[in-house]
Amino acid sequence: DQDEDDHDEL
Amino acid sequence: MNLFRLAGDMTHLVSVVVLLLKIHTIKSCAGVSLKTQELYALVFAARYLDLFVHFVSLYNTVMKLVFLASSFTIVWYMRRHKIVRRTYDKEHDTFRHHFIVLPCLVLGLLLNEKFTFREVMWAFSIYLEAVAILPQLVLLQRTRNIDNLTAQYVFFLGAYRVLYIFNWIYRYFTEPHFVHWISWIAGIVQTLLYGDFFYYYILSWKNNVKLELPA
Repeated sequence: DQDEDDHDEL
Repeated sequence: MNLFRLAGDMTHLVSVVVLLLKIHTIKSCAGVSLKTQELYALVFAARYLDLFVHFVSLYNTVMKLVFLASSFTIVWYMRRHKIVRRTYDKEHDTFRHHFIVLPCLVLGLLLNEKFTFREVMWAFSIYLEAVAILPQLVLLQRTRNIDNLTAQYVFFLGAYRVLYIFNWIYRYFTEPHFVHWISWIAGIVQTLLYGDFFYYYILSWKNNVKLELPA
């Protein structure tokens, strides 16, 4: 499952 | 964080610094597309909504604040600063940028990683960023005398996108769970848009002549 807070890029 | 990502973020930062340098010290925004700058302000506002709910690292927070503040500052300069705004080439900056916002929003609603407000806004910002450079590229084509700072601004912005692709390739092999098709495909599309510019930029640099893009 994709973690919603996976966006660690800018 | 890998070296490609860091180098990408740094070239992005350099591009913004170059643009602010031109606007703040030379008091000129000649050759700069306000349409593109407005789109970037919207891109960052939509993407960094998570700034106060989701903490990644101090680095991330600071960079997000820098990109948000700088993009809105640039728009302010171009619209409101009494000297800078006179140098804006409104006649040639004619790209109908409003018309690409809605399709990107619809695309964000349809193609996202999860149907939540933040994820839709994230996807929307990714799609919008992919095409946000278009008004700037169109303006460059119409500009007879592209000054060095403007050309360098676009070059660093494009370099940032190329480095992000290397970063994804690196992460794909080192972090198996890291798969973001949306940002990868949109990012590749975005990078391809710079292809023509890069070609003529490198050519002008090699031949030591002023950059000019064929219409």
